[in-house]
Amino acid sequence: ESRAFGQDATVAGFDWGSYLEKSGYLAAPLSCFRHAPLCAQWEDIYVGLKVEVLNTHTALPSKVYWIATVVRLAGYKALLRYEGFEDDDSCDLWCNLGTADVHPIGWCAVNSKLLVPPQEVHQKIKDWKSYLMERLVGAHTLPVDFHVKMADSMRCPFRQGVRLEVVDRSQVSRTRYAVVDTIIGGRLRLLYEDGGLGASGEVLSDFWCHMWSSLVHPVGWSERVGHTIKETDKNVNMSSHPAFRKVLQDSVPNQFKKLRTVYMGDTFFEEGMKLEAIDPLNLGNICVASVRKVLLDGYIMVGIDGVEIGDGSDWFCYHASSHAILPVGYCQNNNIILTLPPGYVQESFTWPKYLEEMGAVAAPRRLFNTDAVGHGFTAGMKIEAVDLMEPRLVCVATVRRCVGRLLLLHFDGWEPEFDQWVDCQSPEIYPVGWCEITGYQLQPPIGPE
Amino acid sequence: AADATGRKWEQKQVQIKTLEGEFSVTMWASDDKK
Repeated sequence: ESRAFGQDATVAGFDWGSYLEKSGYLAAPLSCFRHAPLCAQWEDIYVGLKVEVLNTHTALPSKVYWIATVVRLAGYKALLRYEGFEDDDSCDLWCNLGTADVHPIGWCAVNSKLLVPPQEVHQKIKDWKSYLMERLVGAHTLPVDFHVKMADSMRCPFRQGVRLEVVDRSQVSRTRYAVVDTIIGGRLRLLYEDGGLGASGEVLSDFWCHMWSSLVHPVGWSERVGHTIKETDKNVNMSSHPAFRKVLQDSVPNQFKKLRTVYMGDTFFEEGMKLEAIDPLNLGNICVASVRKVLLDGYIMVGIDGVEIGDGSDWFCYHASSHAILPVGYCQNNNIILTLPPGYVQESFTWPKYLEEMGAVAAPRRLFNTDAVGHGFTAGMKIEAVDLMEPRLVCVATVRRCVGRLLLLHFDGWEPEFDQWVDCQSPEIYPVGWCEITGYQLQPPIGPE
Repeated sequence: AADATGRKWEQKQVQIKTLEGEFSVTMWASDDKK
């Protein structure tokens, strides 16, 4: 699948450890990412922990290990210092704690591997047994089943050949039937059922998203809530593609993330109500918008004021609990520049005047999910984030701003016009080192920082 | 046992096998039963 990606950070020589050290930035802690593997267990991982790790400073022909201490954490990555080096950082190494060559103390003895000190300190300590006893007794190490738990937490309820409904990237107001092709770290490569194959069998139309994305739904969802769905063009034959060769299986609701329940009583969104919304086609902009249609189960269709084509094909479906719809005045209250409809200027635009002019009312503030959540992100933190406009790409990114539950993400090396607003609980953002543990390709920063 | 942050730990006897020989030490690992 590598041809489907852009650049490969490893091949390009990108290394998170030296990148963080050079920039002086912090990585967002793992506890910020509830959907990330081992998030719940990561509170047991901290500076001072002892591990057994591959010894890369030895002339021995066989693979040997040595004991090291975690001296710094950055997402899944840890800066380790071999025992015996004390305050000397010359042989410190960045390791991904989720990868195979980092183990709990005791692993080597159980697996008949030898612990051998690095050449630099081998002769420095005369009595290694006493030295290690002093350093290890009463210290903490990884749980024995650390890697088993890691594997368990990466299980996915989907498999190749599962059918679902997903937003149509060529017309965002409708959904389309798609089939799961590839799964990497819970990210699904979806092939539209009538996406078509090129002359050499290549897929002409696909979509990537996390299995917990709000853009994917079980088969039958569109009909149930009243969303438009494109019927599959039966003339397009995909049967030569591996994902379509098996008996396809329809997905069911319990394979998807359950959204917060909303009550659509007398006081719900109504057609014509005004709000502020993240532009689905320009995710760095929060725009003046309108409710265009109310669906069932708490979903609404929203249009961006002043730029609509007029046939509804650019409306976008949001759940009432979505972070991407905001009450009028949200931008002003949070010092964000609101993107106005053409013909309006920042100096003279006010919501009361606009509402009067349009003969519209603002959607009631209580309908929005703007509850503050203690997410733990702060500006300047580094993460791995999906470019939602090109969702197959997971990129090196920085949290530029935190406003309530919204994060403004900057893709390192790219112009600010590519920045994107995301929810702090978005499943499309990951801790540093996530790509390495899942085998997903990471896009390195473009050009010098 | 729980530490000041509320983390629960259990004591483990672990083996260390070096070129100089094998010995055991008592360490703490997170409590699997928590």
